[in-house]
Amino acid sequence: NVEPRSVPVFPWHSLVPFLDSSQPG
Amino acid sequence: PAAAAPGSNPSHFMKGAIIQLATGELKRVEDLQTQDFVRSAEVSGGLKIDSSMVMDIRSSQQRPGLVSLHFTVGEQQSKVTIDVPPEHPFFVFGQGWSSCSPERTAQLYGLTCHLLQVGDMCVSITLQQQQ
Repeated sequence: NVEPRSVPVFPWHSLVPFLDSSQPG
Repeated sequence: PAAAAPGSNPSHFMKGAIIQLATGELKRVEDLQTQDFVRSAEVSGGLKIDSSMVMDIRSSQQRPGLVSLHFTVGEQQSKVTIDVPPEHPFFVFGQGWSSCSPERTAQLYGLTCHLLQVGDMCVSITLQQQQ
């Protein structure tokens, strides 16, 4: 028997950088 | 300003990787479009999409092999620098996945990319400011 393997699911926000815009440069 | 490096798990960007939008919809990473990010941020509550313009691209002084990307972020025009591998993909508004080395991105992830260039507007996220 082959056990079903779960496919990983990634959240959308893991694909784009978190850049803090709260402090003007 | 603080900057968090993009996710370190490269499997996010493997062609065929399943991505869950904030709407619950599932898409393959190579099929994502600008509107998917915009809509996800709208319904996520707490996260905001920012436009981050690429101002400069050069080899990292501190970390050989990496590329230093200089951005101005959001309405505040904050200056943020991050060091990433040249194959790291960024999502450019209206264009799609782009990296400093599309060839390496294709080799490592199988993901088709444009060449990331100065002036490109990348999708980034920040925490939503409470008014």
